[in-house]
Amino acid sequence: KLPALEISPGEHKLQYNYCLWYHKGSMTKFKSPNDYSKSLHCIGRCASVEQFWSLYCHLVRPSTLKPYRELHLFKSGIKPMWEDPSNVKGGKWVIRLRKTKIDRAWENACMAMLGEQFLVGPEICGIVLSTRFPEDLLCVWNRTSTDQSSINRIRDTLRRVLNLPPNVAVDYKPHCDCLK
Amino acid sequence: GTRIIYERAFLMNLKNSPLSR
Repeated sequence: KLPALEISPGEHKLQYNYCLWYHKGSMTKFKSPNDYSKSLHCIGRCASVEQFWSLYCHLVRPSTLKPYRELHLFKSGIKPMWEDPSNVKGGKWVIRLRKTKIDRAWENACMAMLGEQFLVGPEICGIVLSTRFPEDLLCVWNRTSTDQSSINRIRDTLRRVLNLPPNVAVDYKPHCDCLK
Repeated sequence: GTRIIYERAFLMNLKNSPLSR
């Protein structure tokens, strides 16, 4: 349990507070959710636009991360795991992107979430960047995999803010499929 | 309450504000 974040005068408050998590993965699967949980590290939090930038500007560019690293920008109180109560009935949109596109895509997706551009209320849980080879993955997690109108709206907003060409596929995957 | 909505351009403008350093 972390202390509440304070916002200085002049800072611009965000609709939600966020936590940035880092995870160094590997080719081998984790034996249990508990092992995975222990491998997640909260590397910073933000409650205002200014706090987000001061955190973001300390990060290396996603394109320079080695394969099998993950960055998760999630709402405070939601752990970026399928098993979290906020995620257990949810799912994610998955976009595969070339390394040359990932830095801008990650930044734009973060901007859209922090600025509430998705217009789906509390449906958004967070955004994940996963470095793979040869392509990286950008995912947007939402709470309810059966909420078709929110899911469609998230997809349409993603296509717009990332300026995705029509030939780039965007796939939805409920977490229950992953948990099986 | 009111939802706090920020456009991308507005957020980008705050990237270099003294409070963001």
